[in-house]
Amino acid sequence: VIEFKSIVKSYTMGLQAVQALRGVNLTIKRGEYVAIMGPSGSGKSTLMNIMGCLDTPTSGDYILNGHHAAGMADEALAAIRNREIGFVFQTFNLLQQYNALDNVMLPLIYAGIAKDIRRERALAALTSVGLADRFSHKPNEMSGGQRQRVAIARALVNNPAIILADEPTGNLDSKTSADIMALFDEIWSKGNTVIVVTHEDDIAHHARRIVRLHDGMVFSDIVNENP
Amino acid sequence: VIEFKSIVKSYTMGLQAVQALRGVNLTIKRGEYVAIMGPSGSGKSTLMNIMGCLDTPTSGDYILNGHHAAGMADEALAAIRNREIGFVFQTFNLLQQYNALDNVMLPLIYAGIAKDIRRERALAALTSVGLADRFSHKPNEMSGGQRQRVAIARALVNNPAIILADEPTGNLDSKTSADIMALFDEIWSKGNTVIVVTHEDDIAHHARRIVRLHDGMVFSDIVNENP
Ligand SMILES: Nc1ncnc2c1ncn2[C@@H]1O[C@H](COP(=O)(O)OP(=O)(O)OP(=O)(O)O)[C@@H](O)[C@H]1O
Ligand SMILES: Nc1ncnc2c1ncn2[C@@H]1O[C@H](COP(=O)(O)OP(=O)(O)OP(=O)(O)O)[C@@H](O)[C@H]1O
Ligand SMILES: [Mg+2]
Ligand SMILES: [Mg+2]
Repeated sequence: VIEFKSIVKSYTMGLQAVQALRGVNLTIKRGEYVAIMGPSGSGKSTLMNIMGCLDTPTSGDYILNGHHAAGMADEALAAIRNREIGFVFQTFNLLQQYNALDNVMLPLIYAGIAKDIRRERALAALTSVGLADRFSHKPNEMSGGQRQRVAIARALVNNPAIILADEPTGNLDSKTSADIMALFDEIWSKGNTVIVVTHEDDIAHHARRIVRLHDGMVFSDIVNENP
Repeated sequence: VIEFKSIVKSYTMGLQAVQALRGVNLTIKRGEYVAIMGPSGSGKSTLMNIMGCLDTPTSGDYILNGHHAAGMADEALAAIRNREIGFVFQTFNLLQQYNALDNVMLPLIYAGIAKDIRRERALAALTSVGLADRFSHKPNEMSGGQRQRVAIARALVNNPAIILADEPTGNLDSKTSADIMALFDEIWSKGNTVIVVTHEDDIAHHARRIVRLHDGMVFSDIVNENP
């Protein structure tokens, strides 16, 4: 499904260059459950943004479902991003002027789903994250953890084959975190690919493989013996 | 220092009313180290925003350093907020158009500190959170955890007597979290008041008192036996 070949990502800041990724080689097959860990600033979000076709590498090869992402036209990338990938951003990225229901319906509008089906599926997704009673609230009318759960519902509403979640439980208490991870476990058990960035060991423990980044490089890549 | 007497906070949403706080009684003395925990949506951020004079209660009495906050003029509130209180927001609230150094200098500009002293103190604060090498980066040129640490440096730069930190380690790995908590421990050991919202037990363990909210009410308030 996902293949990184010597992926480098660097940012130019005036005369300096910041190396966010320094040559990452990584292959993730369909149906895998992978946790990505590593210190703050080690390149986790950069890796996820490239995986989700939201950013392009400075050099190296990214191959998604057999296609070289660099060679794909924008429409083809947008279609893959929309149908195949559900993305939970570290900063949520909710639209401030829309309420929770409209935010969750957004991917369904892009996918051209009819209005009454859209509403039903969006409400079901909000219910699955425990927020049926907040569907009419705008982002600034919800708590930090509630906004995070709206972002999770939006990523799941289109039943994507690949879930990319960047610190999905960073603002959640342990019970709510466990509920969210149970959702991800279920999605994985149906044969989908789940990739979760986290800094909490008990969250990473749900995955079957743990990849650790350090300073823009893969530091270790081990199988989780007892999930 | 801080006294809540039957504090209620409710929001009107069309015909309904959402009760964020339903009559909270809480007293925190100078020099205390308190952790606030509770499920997502239980009222923790609402409590902190009222404590930091960033929001006003719907009813009840908030008394800060012996003054009724409701009776204070805006300038007096702003002066207390600026000199006495260092606030770390759950959503960071960094100014996007400024770099890390300028964001951290902001409280010093309000306090009327001279330019060269401002720069020196802001650099020292950024160094104390491990970000001396990111001082020229704007928020969108930093990782989630780095932005969180800039927000912490900004809250500490004015050496406030009261620290209010809302999930300060939500986006940080365990090593970086430990470094940040060591900073808070040090500030507390100098006689300042530290109040930290967290959902992680090992973070709450640094405090000497743990207050748990549930559905807008104080559910339990216990002394931490073995910090
Ligand atoms: N502007 C608003 N309008 C309506 N409801 C609001 C508003 N702001 C907050 N709320 C509601 O008030 C309740 C308390 O919110 P608060 O942000 O204090 O929760 P919290 O304990 O900090 O949660 P979290 O752990 O998710 O950050 C929530 O149920 C939220 O939906
Ligand atoms: N637009 C940019 N310009 C310059 N440097 C950047 C930019 N975006 C990210 N960086 C740098 O790239 C590095 C990797 O960032 P990334 O967001 O991938 O880290 P992360 O592992 O997700 O960290 P965190 O756990 O704090 O979220 C960081 O050191 C960051 O400062
Ligand atoms: Mg990140
Ligand atoms: Mg909160």
